[in-house]
Amino acid sequence: EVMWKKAQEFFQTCDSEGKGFIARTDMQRLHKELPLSLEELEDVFDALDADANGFLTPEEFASGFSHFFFSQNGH
Amino acid sequence: DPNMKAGATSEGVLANFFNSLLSKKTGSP
Repeated sequence: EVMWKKAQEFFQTCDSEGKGFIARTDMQRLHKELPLSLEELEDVFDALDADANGFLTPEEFASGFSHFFFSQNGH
Repeated sequence: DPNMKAGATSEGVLANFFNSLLSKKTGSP
């Protein structure tokens, strides 16, 4: 529950225009806000884009986040 | 195995990314 809310919150941070998906350019825009290089953001995008269609859906994003969340929290 | 290496790298980079988002959120309420 908390995990899903966080995922949605982060999704909206990335999808600043409220398109309903995250494109590669949206990810690159985070370069200004996060201490990550453009290359790292590209890697993040590729890792989250499970079907490699160039768009991140909320489901893909949440799935990637839950993977991170549970690996951090153990269970 | 290059696939295994890529997997491990992406996990680290995702952790980095989400941790940055988390600290960004908590850093500026």
